[in-house]
Amino acid sequence: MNIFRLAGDMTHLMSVLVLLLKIHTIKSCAGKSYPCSLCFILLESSSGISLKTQELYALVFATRYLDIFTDFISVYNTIMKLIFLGSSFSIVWYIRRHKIVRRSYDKDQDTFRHFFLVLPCLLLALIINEKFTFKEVLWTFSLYLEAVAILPQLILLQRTRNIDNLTGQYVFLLGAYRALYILNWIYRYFTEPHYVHWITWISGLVQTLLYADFFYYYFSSLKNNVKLKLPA
Amino acid sequence: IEDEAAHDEL
Repeated sequence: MNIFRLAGDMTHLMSVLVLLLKIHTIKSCAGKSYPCSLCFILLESSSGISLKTQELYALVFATRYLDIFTDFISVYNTIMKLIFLGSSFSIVWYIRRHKIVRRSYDKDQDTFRHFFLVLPCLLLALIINEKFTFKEVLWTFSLYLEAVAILPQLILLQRTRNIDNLTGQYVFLLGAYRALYILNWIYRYFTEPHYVHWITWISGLVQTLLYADFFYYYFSSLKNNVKLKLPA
Repeated sequence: IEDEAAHDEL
């Protein structure tokens, strides 16, 4: 474990916590009387969260952590896997099933057919992988899928007029975690002999590059102290 | 035999 990877895991954890906080805010909103302005904004405007991206991430974790009970790495590793699995599936459940939260989900805007991402990633994983075994192919599939899983969310943000802070921070943290992982891979390449994982490195690089324009608008909105807005 | 390279990253 190195500082880059720990920082990456903590950033990833933060992104999940921000999303859970946002869902909690929406839930607690419904109990209050209506005049509360925050509630009005939250419940009237769409939450800006893409269910498609959340479903893709649940699939990413389900296919990546198949070895959670067979290969024990460390207590930290197992606990983090359980947190990511538990949070991703419960977020999908909230947006799909929870009577309040699902009202803030705008399915007319979140129209990305994520099936078109799953199939190519699966085919690619069958062709390009480190070892042609069931677990390894699904693990590689989870890497390719994670690289593109943010697309429905980024497209939804372009369509969302006012992106609220929590959503912007959620996407930023999600992009930052993989950028920190790239530093971790560079560090491990120079400190561990024979540590070479081209598939992981390239997917991680593609994933981070997909956030490039979001990062640009995110930082310029911070610098100019204006609301985050993505060009359509 | 050495067990297959377990993926130690999340």
